[in-house]
Amino acid sequence: AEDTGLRVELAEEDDCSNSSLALRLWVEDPKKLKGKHKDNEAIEFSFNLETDTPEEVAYEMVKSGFFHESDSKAVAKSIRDRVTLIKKTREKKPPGC
Amino acid sequence: SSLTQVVHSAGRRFIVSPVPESRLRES
Repeated sequence: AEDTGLRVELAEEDDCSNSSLALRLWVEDPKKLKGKHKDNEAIEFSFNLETDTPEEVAYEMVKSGFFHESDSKAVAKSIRDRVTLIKKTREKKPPGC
Repeated sequence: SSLTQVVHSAGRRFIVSPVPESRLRES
C-alpha cells in the first residue's frame, strides 16, 4: 500500500474475542503530511470492526486537532489498511484465535 | 502518567502519549 507517513498498529494483542480493537497511530514520516500535526505523539483509540469506519475516526481526529483536514484522507487510509490486514489475519486463524 | 492526555470526541476516547523512543528509531 502507498506509504502515508503514518503508522497504525495494534495497541493490545488481538484476542479475536470481540469486534473491538485497541489501535495506536503515530506520524512516522512528517514530510508526507500536508498540514500541522503533533510529532512524536502516539494516539491510542478503540475501533469496532462492525460499527466504526476509518473515515469517521479520521474525522474525529481532525476535529480533536490531532491532524489537519488536508491529512484526513491519509489518516483514514492508514487505519483502513491496518484494519484490513487484521481482518485477513483473523480469517486465517481458528475461531476465537 | 503526566505524559498521557485523554481527549474525547463524539463519544470516542483518544489517549495521547509520547511515541516510544524505540519506535521512533525504527522509522
